[in-house]
Amino acid sequence: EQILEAAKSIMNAASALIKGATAAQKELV
Amino acid sequence: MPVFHTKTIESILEPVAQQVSRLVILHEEAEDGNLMPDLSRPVQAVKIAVDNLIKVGNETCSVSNDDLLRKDLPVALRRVEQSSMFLIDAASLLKQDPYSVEGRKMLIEGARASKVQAIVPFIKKSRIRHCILQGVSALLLAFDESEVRKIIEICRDVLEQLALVESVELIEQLVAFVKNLSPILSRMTKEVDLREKELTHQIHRQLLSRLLEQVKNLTPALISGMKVYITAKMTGGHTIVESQENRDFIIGKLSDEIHEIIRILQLTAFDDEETWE
Repeated sequence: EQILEAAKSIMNAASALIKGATAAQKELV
Repeated sequence: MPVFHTKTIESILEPVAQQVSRLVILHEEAEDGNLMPDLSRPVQAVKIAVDNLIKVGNETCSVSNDDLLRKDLPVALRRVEQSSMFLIDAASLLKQDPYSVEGRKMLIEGARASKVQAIVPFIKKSRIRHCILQGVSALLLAFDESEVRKIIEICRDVLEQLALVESVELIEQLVAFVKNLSPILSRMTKEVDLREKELTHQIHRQLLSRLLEQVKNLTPALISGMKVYITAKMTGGHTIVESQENRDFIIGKLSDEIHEIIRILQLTAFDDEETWE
């Protein structure tokens, strides 16, 4: 289904975003 | 207890939910935080994906004949759109000031996992208003509920067909009845079977599987019961009443099982206790 694919794309993009932010924070802990 | 009630929803949301949880922990452990990298590009990628979802979602609404989906989907789409705006604002703040606490909080709030809210549905709704995970979760649920309604419609078609049993009094009518019932019954069992495999909730899966097995066993018994009744009626034997009662008992049982399938199909993980009762 197109909706599921579109939702997956958002989550993939959000995943990349959070990974970037997490990596930066991780260095400090 | 699984948080997401279907494997598809789980596969889409769970990895990000875990990542956000990690980010929240890291943020809470180091409140001042490290220098945050420029997030403009990944945030822009989220925005493009959200725009695509809105386009696809609106197209789905325009072609769907499911009134509830047409009502629920735009609400979920607006939530996803709002959350992406929230993330863009967070990235903009962090670009100006890579140490911005406000920017970090907005980033986390904008992406926060729906897990907590899913387990305690009414917790701090204002806090999760802008969450992208919550928005996508609402959208997936609206879509999933619409898919469930399609299966329920097939179940109701079977029930409608079963309601005609009492009017079948000749072998020719029985042949026509079986001919009409077979394709919708087979469609129902196929769809319910697929749904059962899609669920993450073990108890709901077991219940559906058991009910489906019952339907499969009762169907030949019903046809046989109908045949016995027709034969008894044609020969005028003394077993007419008995065979009619047997036939009606099987119809009642079969209808009950299908109604129960409809009920279980509408359950989510949060109805667990009710299911046990």
